[in-house]
Amino acid sequence: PTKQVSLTSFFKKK
Amino acid sequence: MFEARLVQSSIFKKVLEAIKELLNEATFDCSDSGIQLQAMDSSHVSLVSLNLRSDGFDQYRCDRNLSMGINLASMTKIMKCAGNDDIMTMKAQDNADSVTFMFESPNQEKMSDYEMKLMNLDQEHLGIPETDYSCVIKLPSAEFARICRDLSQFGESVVISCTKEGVKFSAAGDIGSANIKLAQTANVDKEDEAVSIEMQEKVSLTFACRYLNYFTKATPLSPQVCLSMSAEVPLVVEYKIGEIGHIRYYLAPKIEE
Repeated sequence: PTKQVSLTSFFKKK
Repeated sequence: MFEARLVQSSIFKKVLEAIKELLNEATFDCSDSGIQLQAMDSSHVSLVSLNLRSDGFDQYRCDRNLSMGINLASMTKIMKCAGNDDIMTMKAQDNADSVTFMFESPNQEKMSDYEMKLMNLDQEHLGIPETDYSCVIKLPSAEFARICRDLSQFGESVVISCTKEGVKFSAAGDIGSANIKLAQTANVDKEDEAVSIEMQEKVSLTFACRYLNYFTKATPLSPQVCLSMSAEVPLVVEYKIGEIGHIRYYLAPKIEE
């Protein structure tokens, strides 16, 4: 089983 | 004053097709250097980054930076009114609340213009770190679309594994499992049909099929697609847009629970 990660955990708000 | 003229309006139609299923609305940032768009899908799993350089347009003028919030369904309606061979011009005044699309037939006997209201959208830009990717895979875009379509019949996820020998796409589910391997092409006369792999370190990552299938809506923009991967970071799927720019999609991986 795999879990989808959010993109915001890699790219930070400017 | 903002004015951008593109002899091939079909390019813009294809760009819209490539983003409208992932995004409902988006801000087109216009500046002296061109038109840029960066937006995440509503579930914050993927991001679209579009860059159309000003020098790729047939005429381009942007006196002041302009952010145009656009409902993509409305824009699709307007772009449907353009013939594939029409010449397109986008025009807006400084601080305007609308944008005008003008379409000219190649023989200039038919001219039409459509004005569209702009929206106020919350601008949320993400900083994308510069990354040296462990694997960079270039393959025919139609092949990639076919693989994503075929594998999505087997499961919700695709595992992309890249080694020096080649790249493997795998999926598994209730009906069974599927594996598609592509080897690096030895000799190709046609560059568009080549599969090439630049690998520093082998990588294996899992991604949601649904998003990969959304990205392949960009297939008509380019004969080749480039996949960049490193362990535990988002995948980049890039399509070049002729001499004018590119569209990049970023997709967060799925990880073991």
